[in-house]
Order: sequence, then C-alpha cells, then structure tokens
Amino acid sequence: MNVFRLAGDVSHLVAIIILLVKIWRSKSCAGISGKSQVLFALVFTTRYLDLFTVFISAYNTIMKVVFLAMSYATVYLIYMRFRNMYDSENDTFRVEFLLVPVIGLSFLENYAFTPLEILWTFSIFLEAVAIMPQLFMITKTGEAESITTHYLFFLGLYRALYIANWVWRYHTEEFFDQIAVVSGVVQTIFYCDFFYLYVTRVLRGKAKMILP
Amino acid sequence: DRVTGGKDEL
Repeated sequence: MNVFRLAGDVSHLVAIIILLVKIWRSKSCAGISGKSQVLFALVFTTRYLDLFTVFISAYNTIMKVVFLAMSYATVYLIYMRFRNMYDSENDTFRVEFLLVPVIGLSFLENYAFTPLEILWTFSIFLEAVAIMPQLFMITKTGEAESITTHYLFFLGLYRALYIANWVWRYHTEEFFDQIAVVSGVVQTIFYCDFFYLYVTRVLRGKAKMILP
Repeated sequence: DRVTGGKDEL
C-alpha cells in the first residue's frame, strides 16, 4: 500500500458517498445516469468475486464490501426508491455499444483463460467506459449540478491517483499490471475534458456547470 | 509481475 493508492481509494469512496448522499438528501436522481451506476455495480460485482476465494487484508475486504454495498444502494435509489425522478429520456446511451466490445476484448486480452480472471479483466475494461452514459447525459442536457460535478471530479481523480500508484509500484517493487494500467490511462483520459470544465467553471463558483 | 490469486488493488 502506498499513499497514492490510499488517496485513490479514499477519493473513490468520497465520490460514491457524495452521489449516494446527494440522491438520498435531495430525494431525486435528476441529472444522474442510472445506466452508469448499473455499470459500476457490475464492475464491482465482477471484480470482487475474489472476496469468496482469497483473503488479502482486512482493508481490502472491507473496502470491497463497502463499494459493493454503496453501488447497489445507489442503483436501488435510482431505479426503485426515486424511480419517478429518474431522467430516462436523457439517459439514452446505448450500453450495449460498451458491453459487446468489452466482453469481446476481455476474452481476447487477459492474463489467464479462467472465469475469475476473465471477469476481472471484464471489470477493468468496463470501468474505463462505465462513465460514458453519465458524460453523454451531461452533454445532452448541457448542464450538471455542481454536486454531480464534484462526484465526477473525485471519480476521475481516483484512477489518476492509481496511475501514480502504478508508477510508484513499478519503481519500488517492479510491479506492473499491464491490463489495469492501459485501461486506467484510457479511463482517466476520458475525464480530461471534464476536468478542464470543472476547473474553469465549477471551481470559479458557478452554481452549476453549463457546457459551452 | 502481478499479484497471483486475489488482487491486492481495488
């Protein structure tokens, strides 16, 4: 464990908490892409199956359970509790355009042709594109509430910090996970446009981020 | 060059 990875995990946790609390307190999921949240729940489900096969550390186990629980709670709030507030006509990204290539690639490019390893690889590739429906929804509505942009900021920051963690681990322990690194870089690149808007608009105190 | 078995990263 190093400071970059710890900061990344904390940033990820903060993002998930921000969204969950926002939906719960505002009793609304307007502007939130339910599809992205379902994809994130799928990412955690397919990635954390090793909860049942191997114990790594208390931290590892606890964080995996927390991420799983909170992502399912978010999906529950969007599609069950506050479903009448769900903005379905703007959440129209075709997720099959993400799932088909990701499934295909995880069968082609993996470390071992075993169910657990292919599911892990699937979760890594899927996480890189899981935010697409949410970013698409924001470009479609042309705006995002500032709390939603904070959520996206911490979500994007988490994988950027993981890249720093991979650089650190490469130089200190010769650790290199090619699939995770390549996918993590692609994932972070997708946020760059948002990061620019976030810094130039939201941090300037705008109530909400209005896209140009 | 990877953690075998369980993944130590989240």
